[in-house]
Amino acid sequence: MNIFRLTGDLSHLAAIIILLLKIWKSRSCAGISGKSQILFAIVFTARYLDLLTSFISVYNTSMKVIYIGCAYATVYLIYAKFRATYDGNHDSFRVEFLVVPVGGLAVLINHTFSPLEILWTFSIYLESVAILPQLFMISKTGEAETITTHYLFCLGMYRTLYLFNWVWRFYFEGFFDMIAIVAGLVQTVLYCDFFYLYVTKVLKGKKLSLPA
Amino acid sequence: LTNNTSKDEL
Repeated sequence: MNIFRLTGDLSHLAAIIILLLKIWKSRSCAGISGKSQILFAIVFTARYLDLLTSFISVYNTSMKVIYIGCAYATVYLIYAKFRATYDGNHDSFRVEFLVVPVGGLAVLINHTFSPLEILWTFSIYLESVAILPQLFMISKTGEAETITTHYLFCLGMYRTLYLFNWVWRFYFEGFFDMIAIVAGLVQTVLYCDFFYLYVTKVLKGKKLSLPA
Repeated sequence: LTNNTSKDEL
């Protein structure tokens, strides 16, 4: 555990809770991609199956349980409790174009050809692109609520901080995981455009709106 | 070329 890893995890946790609170307090999931949230629920489920097979630490187990629980709670709020506010027409990204290639890649490129390991790899690859339906939705409507941008910023910072964590671990522990690093780089790059808009607009008190 | 024995990360 190093400072980048810890702040990365906390940033991830903050993102998840910001989104849950936003939906709960406003009684609305307007502007939120339900498809991205389903993908994240799949990501956590596929990755944390090792909860059943191995114990690493109290921190590890509790964070995993919290992430999974919050992911399903978010999906429930969007598709059941506040379904009437869900903007399905604008959430039109074709997720099969992500899930199918990512599934194929996980079968082809993995550390060990075993069910748990392939599911772990699948979750790493899927996570790297799971935000695309959300970004697509924002580009389609041309705007995002400020609270939604805070969510996206925390979510983007999480994998960025993990990149620093991996540099740290490589130098001080000789540890590296090529699959996680490459996927983490892809994931971070996908946020770059958003980071730019967040710093130049949202942090200066303006709403995030894209030119028509 | 990989060291994937540790799955302690989230």
